[in-house]
Amino acid sequence: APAPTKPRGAGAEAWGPPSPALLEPARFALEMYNRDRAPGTQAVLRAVRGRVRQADQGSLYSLEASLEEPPCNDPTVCQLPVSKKTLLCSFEILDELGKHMLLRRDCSPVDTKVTDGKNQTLSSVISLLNKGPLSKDFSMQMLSVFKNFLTTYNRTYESKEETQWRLSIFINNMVRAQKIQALDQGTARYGITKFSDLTEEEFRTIYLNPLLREDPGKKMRVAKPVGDP
Amino acid sequence: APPEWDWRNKGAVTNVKNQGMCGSCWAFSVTGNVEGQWFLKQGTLLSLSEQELLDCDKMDKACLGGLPSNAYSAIKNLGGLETEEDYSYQGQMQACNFSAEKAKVYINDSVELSHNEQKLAAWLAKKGPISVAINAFGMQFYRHGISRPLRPLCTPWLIDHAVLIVGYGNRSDIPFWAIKNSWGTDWGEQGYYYLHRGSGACGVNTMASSAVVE
Repeated sequence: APAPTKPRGAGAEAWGPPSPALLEPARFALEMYNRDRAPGTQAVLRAVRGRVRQADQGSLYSLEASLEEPPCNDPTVCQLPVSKKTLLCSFEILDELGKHMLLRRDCSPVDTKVTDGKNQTLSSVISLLNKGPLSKDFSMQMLSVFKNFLTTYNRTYESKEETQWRLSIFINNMVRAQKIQALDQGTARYGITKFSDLTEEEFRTIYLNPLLREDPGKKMRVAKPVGDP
Repeated sequence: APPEWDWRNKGAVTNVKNQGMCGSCWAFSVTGNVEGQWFLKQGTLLSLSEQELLDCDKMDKACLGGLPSNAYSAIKNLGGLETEEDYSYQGQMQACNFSAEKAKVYINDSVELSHNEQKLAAWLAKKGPISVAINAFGMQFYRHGISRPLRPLCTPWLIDHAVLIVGYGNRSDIPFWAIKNSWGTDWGEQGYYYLHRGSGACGVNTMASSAVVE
């Protein structure tokens, strides 16, 4: 993947040339990002910076990368005719004996407008749900929590890549659950469930019922109110 | 309405079921309601067939979703519901195999219920469990307790899951609806979801309905 030293992302303008040590994990992160995408629809790496930390299981890379999505030209696929989109991503990658594992992936467009957070608007709350820093310790802890999840719910995946992909979804979901927890006004507890390795989109597609919001359905007569017992 | 009510203690609710990897919540919500209505009129609790609705309710879309109002019509037009035992759940649409001779339960009509949660509570206590539809925000990660998401996150106009209210009450002064879900007993509180009552949380009051058994 090309890695020019001049990034285009607004938040990445001060970045210098990437350290050669970061290129390999950066390429791996890009490969995971482009997983299941057809050639021509894959994002390219524009810039990367980061650092490495030695951990018990190997080396833990924390990367910030600027990616560029290609323009969408297929009107049957694109929701809107858009130009190239630049994303700022943060990745955490564990290198264990030369084998890489994606622990975390957070990407957002560089032109995202974040509200001041004082008003409880949908966009500000959604932004809070989808963004936010993760500590490295958290990612490491999540690895063992994920192993427990696999045992508890008897999960097996078809390949190592699938397992890595599910791990990154699981970690993102745990962060999401924590934020839902923080925003809940009742006494509910949110956390690991049997659906924790599914993306929100997968969960909606498999388990929910979009017709309820789309179709008013047959009009029924209104029930008489019950009297005083 | 009485201060609290729970149809589970009165034998009107079957065990929690599991829809599997299929968007058939609408069928489970409706069969749960009909199970309750039949119990209250006939005194017998029968576990009823969701698969019959998946296969034979042509107004709805089986695992791709459906509407309780259509399902009531289908039950009425087909001539009733078979039991779970006679027409067991497969979690995917198959050819309709309904047999009128095997139908054990029928309904006469269906009704739409009030949007007022106090009136819904009164109706439930007197008439039985209620089919409702809600915005399922947060349910992917729900474990226990009374859920009350911020309103902008759980808007009443993004309804995407049908469930069954079986009771209500208060826990530490927080009012709740006890909601029977169809994701198995290994989700939530043994398969149940507890949602804040009285605030229109997640649109719980927007699509309440029931079958009528005479």
